[in-house]
Amino acid sequence: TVGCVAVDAAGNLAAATSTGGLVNKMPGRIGDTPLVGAGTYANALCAVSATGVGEEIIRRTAARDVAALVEHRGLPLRDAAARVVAGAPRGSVGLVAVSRGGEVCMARNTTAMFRACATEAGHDEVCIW
Amino acid sequence: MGWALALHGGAGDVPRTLPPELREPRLATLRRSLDLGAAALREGRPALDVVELVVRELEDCPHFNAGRGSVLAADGTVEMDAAVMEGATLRCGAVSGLSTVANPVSLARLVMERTPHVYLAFAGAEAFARDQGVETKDPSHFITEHNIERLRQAKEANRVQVDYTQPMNGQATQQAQTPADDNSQTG
Repeated sequence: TVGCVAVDAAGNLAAATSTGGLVNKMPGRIGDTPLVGAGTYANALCAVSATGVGEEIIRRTAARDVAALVEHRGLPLRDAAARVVAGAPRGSVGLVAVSRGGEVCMARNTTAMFRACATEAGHDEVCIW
Repeated sequence: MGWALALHGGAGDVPRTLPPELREPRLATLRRSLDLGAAALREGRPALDVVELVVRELEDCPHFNAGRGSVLAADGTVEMDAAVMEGATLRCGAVSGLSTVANPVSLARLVMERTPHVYLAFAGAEAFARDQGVETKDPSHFITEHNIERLRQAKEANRVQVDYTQPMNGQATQQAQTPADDNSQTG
């Protein structure tokens, strides 16, 4: 699964995700990616794209849960993402997120996630583990 | 605070011994996609354009599980899903079950922008793609030798696999397939 989240210089947020799903999935199976709030979500505060075991991400509405913790509990994006990921079974969820303020977060409970991020302030990172 | 972006190419159990021939192309695509997105943001392009641009680049890379390089369903076909969402307006679009659309993320955006709906799937989504004139490919375009082999291994082990699942032996497979409790299929 691939995905991207971004906040532009005007503070607009967006998220996008795309996937082939799971190897050997049943034909007709739909994963988390296209279900609004499960694998992809954006509002005026943050944008989130998830990857991992789709069924677990759907059960937890993971992307929307991150946004809801920011919106309703006032958690920093990093804490909200960590909480959602920690609540999922080990090895099942990874996500990337950005906030309107330009905070970047890449959280996972898997051993690895192919990921990258950059900010206007000059932070730049590409990594796997 | 300025612009920012983050992207992913899937998560899972990736061994640290991943051979360079599998690691380097993926890292190169992540770098290229990141630079593409950062340049677009630097030029003042809106976040919605940037996430579509970056995901299209990732979809075009056969080493990631989306677009060309999508993993195979049990019947050996690809069924691709994609979604896009704009934060300020809560507008969103999604597609499922695509087998011919070169860049599903762009079709998801067209669902968002040109229909009164949020989500189109399978035959309806394919018909919409043709109606919109988006680029399509023969279904074989999306299937790689690597993913044919992965499907063969998964069928042999009788399980489904997330993006970077490592091969398991028969005993471990049986354990993994056994529900831990009555709630294991909740949802």
